[in-house]
Amino acid sequence: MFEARLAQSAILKKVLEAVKDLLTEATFECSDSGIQVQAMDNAHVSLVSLNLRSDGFDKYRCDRNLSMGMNIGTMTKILRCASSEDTVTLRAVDSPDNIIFIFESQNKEKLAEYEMKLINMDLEHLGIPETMYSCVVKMPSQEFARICRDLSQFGEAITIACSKEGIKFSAAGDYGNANVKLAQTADSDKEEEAVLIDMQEPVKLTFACRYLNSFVKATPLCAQVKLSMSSDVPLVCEYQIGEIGHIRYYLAPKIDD
Amino acid sequence: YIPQVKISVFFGEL
Repeated sequence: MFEARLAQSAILKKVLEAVKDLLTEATFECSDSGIQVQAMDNAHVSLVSLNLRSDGFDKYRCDRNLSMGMNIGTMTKILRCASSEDTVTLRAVDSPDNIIFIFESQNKEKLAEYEMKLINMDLEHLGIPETMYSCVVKMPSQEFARICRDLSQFGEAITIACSKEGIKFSAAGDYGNANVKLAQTADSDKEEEAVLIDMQEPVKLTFACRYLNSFVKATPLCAQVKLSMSSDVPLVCEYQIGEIGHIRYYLAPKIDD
Repeated sequence: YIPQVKISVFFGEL
C-alpha cells in the first residue's frame, strides 16, 4: 500500500506546472525515503530530477517500493481540479495499475477522487556525477525568469558569462542583440533578493532559450534559483521546494565548433 | 546556428 498526503495541494500543483512543458510521461519512484522522478524531455536535451522527501508529507506510507509510470498531461489536468488549499492524498496498492488522487476541501464538505491509469515505462536511469562547479549563482528566481523571457526575444540561445564581479546574460539574433548584467550583491541583508556568486573560475556557456523558458515555470516554487555551471558540462538550474525537496533541471550547453 | 548536445552524452545510462 502506498499513501502520501499533503495538507495543501499547492506544492504538487506547482510541481506539475513546472514539468508539464518538458515531460509527457515520467516514472514516479516511491520508497520509504520519498518520491523521486528522473526523466529526460523527448529530445533528450534536458533532464528533470525531482525529489520529495517522505518526512515533508503530513502522512506517508510506502510498504513496498513502487515505480509508477505517469502521464504528465493527465496528471496536470487532475491536479488542476484541486484548489490550492485542498488536502491531497495519493494512494496506490502494491504493484498498481492505477493511482488515486483524493482532494479534500478545508471545510471537509467536499471530497473528490480521481483515478488515473498508470503507463508501463521502461526504467531509464542516468548517472549524474557529483560535480564541483566553477560557478554557483544564487539569484531571485523571478529575476532569472524575467531575463530568460526578455532575452529570448532576441535570439534562440542565451550566453551566460559569470565572473566574481557578476553574471552577464546575452542574446544575439538577426535584428540585434541584448545583454543584462547583474552585479554580485554587496550587503546580503535580504537573502531572497541577493545575487550571490561562488566562483572558482569564470565560465561562459550558451544554452537554448526554449529549455530555459521551460525551467523557469518552476519559479512559483521558490523565491530563489541556484545556477551551477562549469565549462562544457550541463547547467544545473535548481529550485528548493519548501522543506520537502527540490527540483533540478539539467541542460546540455550548446557547443561552439 | 550553434549545435545542441544531448544530455545523455554527459550522463551515462546506469
